[in-house]
Amino acid sequence: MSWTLVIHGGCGAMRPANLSPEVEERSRAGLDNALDAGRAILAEGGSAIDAVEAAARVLEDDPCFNAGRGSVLTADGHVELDAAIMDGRDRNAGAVAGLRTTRSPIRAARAAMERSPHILLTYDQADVFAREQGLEQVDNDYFITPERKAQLDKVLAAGGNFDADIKYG
Amino acid sequence: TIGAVAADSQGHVAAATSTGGLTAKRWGRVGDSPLIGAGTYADDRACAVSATGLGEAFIRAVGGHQLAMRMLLSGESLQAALDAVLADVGALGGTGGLIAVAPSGEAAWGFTTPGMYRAMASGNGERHVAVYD
Repeated sequence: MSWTLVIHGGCGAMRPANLSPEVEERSRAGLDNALDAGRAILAEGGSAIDAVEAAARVLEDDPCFNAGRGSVLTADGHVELDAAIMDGRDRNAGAVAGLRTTRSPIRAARAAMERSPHILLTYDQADVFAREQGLEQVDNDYFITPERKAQLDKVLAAGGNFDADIKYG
Repeated sequence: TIGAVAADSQGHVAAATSTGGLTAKRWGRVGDSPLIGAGTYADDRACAVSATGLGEAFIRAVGGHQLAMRMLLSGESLQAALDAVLADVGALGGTGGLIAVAPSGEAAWGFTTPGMYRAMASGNGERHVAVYD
């Protein structure tokens, strides 16, 4: 049986105002890198769960995408991160919401799945759990890019509502 | 939002989704990504799914689980089930995209927005990276 890996980096109204050719090229390169990370595992007979985690971690570290570094900002100027992972073999699952300091939310979700009796961990205590599991912690500023800050400013200047024409994320 | 779904050479599937959510979100808003069955779902009996888009609509549609159950209980094909879920999300006022893979290695994707960053690779040598149609 062969293996298959599919990834996404978000969707939306990308052209023309929101996406320069340079950003699109960097985004395509990011997708390529994520494919390579997952492919390296699957091509050697590795598991689907390891492959999806590896691909997601690459995309979380890429500032082109709304996950991990490069995430959109909350109204008060922070980044809050959500993630989930699920294994089709036994429908085991783990998820985290509202993380602010854990560099890789998908790793925290997998730790919740494999090293806690729970499914969904939230906010500051989810970061505490991740830290206790030895996962890398960073300042919230690590996740913030100038582009995302500018987007927040634009949304707030327009009243802070989720207007479809100015919504990012 | 980013996501990944995979089927390995043993015929097992898995899904992962990670996101920063919506710009200017407040009140501890959480979308569909970390809600198992809404934005993320995997079941060897059907498929693995990851969603992106308006989270509130995917939560109400229980998008990931609905896709899997359409296959498992109704016998729909992967692509037909995915398209039906996106139509349901649309009926609820949402837009977005889905990626999915079956234990056989069959893959599907779809989106109701102008674009979706997406890519696919397989052991058969296929490799695609795309943004628009």
